Amino acid sequence: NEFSIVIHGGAGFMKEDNFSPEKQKAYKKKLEEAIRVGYTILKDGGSSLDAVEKTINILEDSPLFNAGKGAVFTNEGTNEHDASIMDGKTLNAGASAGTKTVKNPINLARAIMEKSPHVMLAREGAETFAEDQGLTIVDPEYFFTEKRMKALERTKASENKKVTALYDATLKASKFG
Amino acid sequence: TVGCAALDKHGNLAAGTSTGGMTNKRWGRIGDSPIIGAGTYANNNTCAVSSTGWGEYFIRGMVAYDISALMAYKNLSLKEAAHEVIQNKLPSIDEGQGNGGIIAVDKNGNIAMEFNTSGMFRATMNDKGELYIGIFK
Repeated sequence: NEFSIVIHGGAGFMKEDNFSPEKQKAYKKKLEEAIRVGYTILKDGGSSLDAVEKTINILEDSPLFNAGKGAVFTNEGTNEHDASIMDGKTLNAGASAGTKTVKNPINLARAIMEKSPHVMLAREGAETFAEDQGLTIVDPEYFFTEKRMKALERTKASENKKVTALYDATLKASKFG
Repeated sequence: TVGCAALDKHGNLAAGTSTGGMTNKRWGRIGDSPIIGAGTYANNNTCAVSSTGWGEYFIRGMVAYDISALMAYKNLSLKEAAHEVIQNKLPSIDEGQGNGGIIAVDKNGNIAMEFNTSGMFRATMNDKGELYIGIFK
């Protein structure tokens, strides 16, 4: 292949029986929209870094996936994002951790890689750097989704049931990214 | 978690991963997604990888780099290396708890989508415009 692209939107113990056709269609539609963005960049001779960043942006902006807009909640009821990117040509890399206000964390990871002498920045410092680089900053409320809040409430309720994590499906599933 | 790996017309590989982490996380917990070598790795001599799964195990397994290393040092194909790490190495770390998967592309544009769970949201496209989308195993 002259070029190619592959994406994921998370792995887990999803079962076809629990996924309505409408839900499957929604996920597949968004996956196709995302990968076509990257495909077009590559087809037009663009860089793999651009393809990766712009493709991930589509997934980050969707509430369907646990990243960006669709991020899960922490114990404190906040959303904290992590991201990283790596360039196979130079072995240069960038990563951010624990940010709460950066709309597209993959953009921050790339900015860290290309515009700082560091590999990883975290939390408030990373947010300050993102602001300095002119990246889009949002109110933490932007990341609120009803579905993820209910998931947090279910997880906390399971914790209080004194059932061991090993045998509790909700708690076990909550470990997955 | 979401991720992407790509090979461009200039022969350059890249990979990226972005995540909200795990529900109910505390104490500033960080998983594998921002850890280079665990959640993300790219090397033009081997492959580009993005991981998704139970971060603590993917960090201990240095999953993304391990796939690249098996290709570099053992001359395994991308599919062989990904299978070895996800199906054989990860579950053995701690009695089958290393659940998740990876997507990857090698320097020749070959693709791997390996996971040891019942599903992974995934899609691929090649230079012929052929599209594949999958959710379940």
